[in-house]
Amino acid sequence: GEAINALENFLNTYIPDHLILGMTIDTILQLIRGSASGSPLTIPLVYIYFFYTDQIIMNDLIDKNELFVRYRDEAFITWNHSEQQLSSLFSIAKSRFPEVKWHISSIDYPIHFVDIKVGHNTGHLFTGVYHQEMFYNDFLSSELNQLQNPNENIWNWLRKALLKAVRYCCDSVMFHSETGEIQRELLRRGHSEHIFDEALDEFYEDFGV
Amino acid sequence: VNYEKLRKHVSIYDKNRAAAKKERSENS
Repeated sequence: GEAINALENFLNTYIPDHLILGMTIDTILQLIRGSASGSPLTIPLVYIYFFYTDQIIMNDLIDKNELFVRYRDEAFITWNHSEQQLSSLFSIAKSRFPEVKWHISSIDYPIHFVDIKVGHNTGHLFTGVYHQEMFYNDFLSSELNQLQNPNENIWNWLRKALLKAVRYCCDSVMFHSETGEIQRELLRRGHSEHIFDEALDEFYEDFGV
Repeated sequence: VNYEKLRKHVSIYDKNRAAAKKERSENS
């Protein structure tokens, strides 16, 4: 029911003439009601529902100075107040959204949020690129190389890896550590160090540093 | 390397790309 309400709001907001292929929003909701479970519509419906719950969580429950990020069914928040206040926040969130199942992990040890490594050093948040351990498993490497590097040349791969490093790393220390990872990965694939140095210089030059 | 400057320039690059993508999708 909550998801259907969210869908109705969503359609009313984002479809200016309230029609899709000649069907009114009421018709669409009648077609969906009772048949969404297990259908390809389920996941988009869940994301539309989260789209509205995210706004409530951000506006009402989380301080403007904190970070709130969600990707699919995982969310990440920062918290600079007491643990007791954090537990009250979760109690309120659970009572307001009882249909959502909550599994909470802290970052006492670094974790990964999708492909971002997240942790803290004595309370200071850090982020970087997360590398799945299996990528370093030689037994799997040939298959994974094919998956990670389909029909691409090494220069594209390097540029993408460097862009990702800049986007994900919280500071220059993490960034330099990540460029080291990229370099090792390149050598592991049998390329020369010279290619890495050249690509890095070109990358810096492209971005004016 | 000035990392803050690099981040700033990559951020501008990302914003320009997102704006161009949005414009393309609106025109199509």
